[in-house]
Amino acid sequence: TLTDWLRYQAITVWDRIAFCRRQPHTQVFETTLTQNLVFQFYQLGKRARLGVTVYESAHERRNGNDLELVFEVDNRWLHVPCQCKILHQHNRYGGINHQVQGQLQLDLLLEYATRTGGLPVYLLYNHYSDPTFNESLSEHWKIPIEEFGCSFISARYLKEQLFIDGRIKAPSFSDLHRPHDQSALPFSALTTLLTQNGIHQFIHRYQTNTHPTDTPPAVFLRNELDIDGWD
Amino acid sequence: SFAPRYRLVFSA
Repeated sequence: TLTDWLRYQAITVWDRIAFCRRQPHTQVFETTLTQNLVFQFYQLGKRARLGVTVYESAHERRNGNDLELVFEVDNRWLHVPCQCKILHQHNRYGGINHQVQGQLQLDLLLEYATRTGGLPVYLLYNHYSDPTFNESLSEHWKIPIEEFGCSFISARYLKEQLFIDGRIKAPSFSDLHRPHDQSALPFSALTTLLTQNGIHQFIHRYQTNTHPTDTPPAVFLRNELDIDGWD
Repeated sequence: SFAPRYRLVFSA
């Protein structure tokens, strides 16, 4: 199932980062993890014949690796624009402060989501080695800690967490994965929430879990989905 | 501005 696949991808990311952290000369970059995820997703659609499709932007200038997840349930479509960030060795999501031409990348994602009616999220690539923290998180969710190798969190909530005493400070794994309502969700929760609760319940649950004042995202019909400029 | 390169569509 898609849920099994999401679990497997998350565990692979967790182990991949762990592997690289053990080796002094081995590195892993978030772009590599994202490219692997895109390819694995394509491969899943091709080989397992689950309902998944990969589109690539036809615009040549788009040479980054940003993602947009789109969920279809009962002919309703929800856009989830997404930026990916890896947890650095010193246990901070250092890339969350990243600026593009003087603007926070996070703000550009929020603007895009407001303009297109999407639900903006950050996809986090994690490995964390505090056994006490990991055990309590794992027990709370009743899943192996490795399934937090990929997790996602509301970009709007993240924006609020970014400023401490008026200054930007990159959050840590434990900052974003505390077992409370606004915390990050494991990657596999994307489909369990969708398939068990339907798209509107998903949005409701997501917002309750992450940020209650999120602007409600638009839900599109198939013929409203913008397909121009996508191969 | 934000411009996604990949769109991953999941159909439940």
